Amino acid sequence: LSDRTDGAPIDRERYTDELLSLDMSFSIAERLLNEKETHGKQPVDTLKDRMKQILVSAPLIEPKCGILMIGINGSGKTTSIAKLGKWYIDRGHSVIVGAGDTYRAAAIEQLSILSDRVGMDMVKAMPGVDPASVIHDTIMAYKHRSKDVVIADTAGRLHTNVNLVHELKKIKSVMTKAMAGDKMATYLIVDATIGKNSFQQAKLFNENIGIDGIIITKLDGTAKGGIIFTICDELKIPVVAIGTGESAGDFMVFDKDKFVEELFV
Amino acid sequence: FLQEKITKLFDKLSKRGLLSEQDIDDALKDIRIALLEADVHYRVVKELLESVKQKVMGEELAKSINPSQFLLGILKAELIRIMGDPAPVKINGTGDIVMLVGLQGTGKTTTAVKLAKYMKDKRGLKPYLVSIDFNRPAAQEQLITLAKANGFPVNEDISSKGYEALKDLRLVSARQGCDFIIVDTAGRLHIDTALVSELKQVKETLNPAQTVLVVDSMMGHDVLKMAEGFMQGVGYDGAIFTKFEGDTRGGAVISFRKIIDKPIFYTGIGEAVSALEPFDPDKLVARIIG
Ligand SMILES: Nc1nc2c(ncn2[C@@H]2O[C@H](COP(=O)(O)OP(=O)(O)OP(=O)(O)O)[C@@H](O)[C@H]2O)c(=O)[nH]1
Ligand SMILES: Nc1nc2c(ncn2[C@@H]2O[C@H](COP(=O)(O)OP(=O)(O)OP(=O)(O)O)[C@@H](O)[C@H]2O)c(=O)[nH]1
Ligand SMILES: [Mg+2]
Ligand SMILES: [Mg+2]
Repeated sequence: LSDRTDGAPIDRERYTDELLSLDMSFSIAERLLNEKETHGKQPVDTLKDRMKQILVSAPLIEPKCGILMIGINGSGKTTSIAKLGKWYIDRGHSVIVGAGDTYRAAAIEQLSILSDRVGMDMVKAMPGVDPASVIHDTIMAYKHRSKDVVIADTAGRLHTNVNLVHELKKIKSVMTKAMAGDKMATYLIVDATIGKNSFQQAKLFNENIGIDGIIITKLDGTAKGGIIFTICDELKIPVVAIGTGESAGDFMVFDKDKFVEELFV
Repeated sequence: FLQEKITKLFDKLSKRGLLSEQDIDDALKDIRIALLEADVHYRVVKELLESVKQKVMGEELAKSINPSQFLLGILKAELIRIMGDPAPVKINGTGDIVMLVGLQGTGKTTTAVKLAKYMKDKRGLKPYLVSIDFNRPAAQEQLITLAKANGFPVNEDISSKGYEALKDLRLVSARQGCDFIIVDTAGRLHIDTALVSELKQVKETLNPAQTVLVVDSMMGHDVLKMAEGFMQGVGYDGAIFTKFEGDTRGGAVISFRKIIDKPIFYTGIGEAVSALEPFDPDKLVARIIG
């Protein structure tokens, strides 16, 4: 999007195309560009303000707490656990993770390597074991070892798979019960390269499981993740963090002003 | 669905008598929104609507008995034309190499084993699998676990952290009685020039019979930049679209076919190793039109 400051009115067609290319929905793009110009303000600045107003952000959950990581296949859940873990560790907290993906090949090995790298404890079981029981055991370890943060990994799943959504409901209820009053957040991991389907994911996972925050990954590519405008606008779910690469340090707390500014050149 | 929307619109319009050009533009606007909501790239939507409008104007839609069906028919024909036909991955049993490339997390490793199974079951070709992903934690283990679970020979020497695994690849594969080789690569960004040129070098060393771009069916606008980036940087012969079994409208498939014009070999329709089927253009068009 071009960041012009010459006061000229916005070229609606060109800006519509640019907003669409961010994966913003047509209705939001139209709404943003059809509102009357604000007097005394650069048209582009008015647009930026309106975009910022749509976005919802929230801070990461404060320890002592538990976090349940959910999302579709390949969205970046396991990698984001390493990032989130490192973020809490850098701030002086201790982290334990639960290898709740007992299905996918080498999922436990992947999380184990990442946990060692970042310095987190990990609880695992044999592949094929009920994920709810691994997560339950992880919460027990979180309590017994007096850890500050417990993060549960889950297997990727499509929001349209009824059985897997049901499994996730059970995982969450087991985790909630095991947390026994400690705070807990469910974070949906959204891949920035995905289009409108991310909204369907957020909507259905929220209806069935309940989502407290969104982490949007792979923003280091060319995708802009504009679907979060729709997610925030319609579902009011906050974005809490962004992933900007494959290493544990490629992680930032979500800053909606910065996010919008970076969409403009 | 688009079909219902357009039918409703025309039912409303036809009550007023003959259709005007404005009425047609209204219908095209509805189609535009539906295609955008289906994740078709805005550039492709424009081109598509242009060619639909031309065909419609030349065919006296206004006088048609059933304008909505007529208009949808033209759109459907246009989409089917863009889809092209599915094509099989072109390999013979002579030590041919198939190399899988793509963005992170699209399903390359899983698809490598799916493709092995497909070729074995459908064409009786015995696959040899090898991963050259030395970056992602447990990437080699993932391919090995999947391959072994399905009885496919796979390179298990993961000690050599470099391209040693490729040195005598055809020889090793032939020694195991295998007919062809599937090479899994690490996910990478099309804008990562170092990793893309590394991949290009590997391709030049291997000289694969087929390079396959593995794409997530749910992709949004980024599909074109990505597909063009990989074509420029590495080059590929066609694509496999994964995670096709969800509720995505799959507009990325249409954008890919319109702009890149390489065949789509298969679609991944689940996590199971058997979940791979030939690309079905009619199925995709039905998702959009209804
Ligand atoms: N470039 C980039 N790659 C990422 C990012 N986050 C994750 N990845 C990569 O995406 C791929 C998938 O990441 P995973 O963490 O395995 O994703 P997942 O959601 O756990 O996948 P499943 O468990 O199989 O559903 C890996 O290659 C990661 O390195 C990111 O922010 N940027
Ligand atoms: N639902 C569904 N999941 C799939 C499909 N294909 C692959 N997956 C899943 O998608 C996730 C990512 O698959 P991988 O094979 O690890 O992807 P990758 O491209 O090798 O990932 P990187 O090596 O990190 O780039 C895994 O959870 C797979 O099981 C599919 O067709 N449908
Ligand atoms: Mg994972
Ligand atoms: Mg892989």
